[in-house]
Amino acid sequence: RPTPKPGPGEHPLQFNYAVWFSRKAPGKQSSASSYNQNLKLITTFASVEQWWNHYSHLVRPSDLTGHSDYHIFKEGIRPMWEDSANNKGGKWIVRLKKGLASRCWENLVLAMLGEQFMVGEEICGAVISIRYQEDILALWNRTASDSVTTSRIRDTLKRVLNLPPNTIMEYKTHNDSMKDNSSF
Amino acid sequence: GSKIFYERSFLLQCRNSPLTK
Repeated sequence: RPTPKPGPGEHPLQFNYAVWFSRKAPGKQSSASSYNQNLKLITTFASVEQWWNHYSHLVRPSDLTGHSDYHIFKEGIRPMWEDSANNKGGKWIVRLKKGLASRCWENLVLAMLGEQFMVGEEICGAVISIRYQEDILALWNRTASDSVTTSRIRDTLKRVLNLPPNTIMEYKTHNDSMKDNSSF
Repeated sequence: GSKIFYERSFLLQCRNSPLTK
């Protein structure tokens, strides 16, 4: 797939991004290989206007059914722990009550595309996971051991999501996720 | 570091631009 470019008059983004979708087949065992097989690249974009054009054609997260995920990652980073951009990284996880996913996802994506996190190249991508009881937002960064960066990301996340103060946020390294096989 | 920053309000304005189909 060729690298996307902003069209005439469009507003370029600091980074190009790719949108991925995955859905777990009911009853199938979770594993890294089935996760990889289920991951579908939907589109790439390079400008604000291209993002909105794609977004208007995507089903909103709250309207997805079953065990589904949207992933928006910088172009060239596959949304997998094993990718070289992710293998020393981790993610902030925010668990959402049902009904909040679409609004929170839009807030998170706009903050990421607009470079509101102010952590340079650290952000890898964002994921919204639709599950039965709750939905889960995650923001992945490159360096799990960099506590200054991860704290800054947490503070910005809290601000842009505008969630109740008692919302629980957890940081998890991809290494730990791999060990406990928890996050497919 | 990053050079291209956009505020949320600006991104939302672009949603209604003629360039956004």
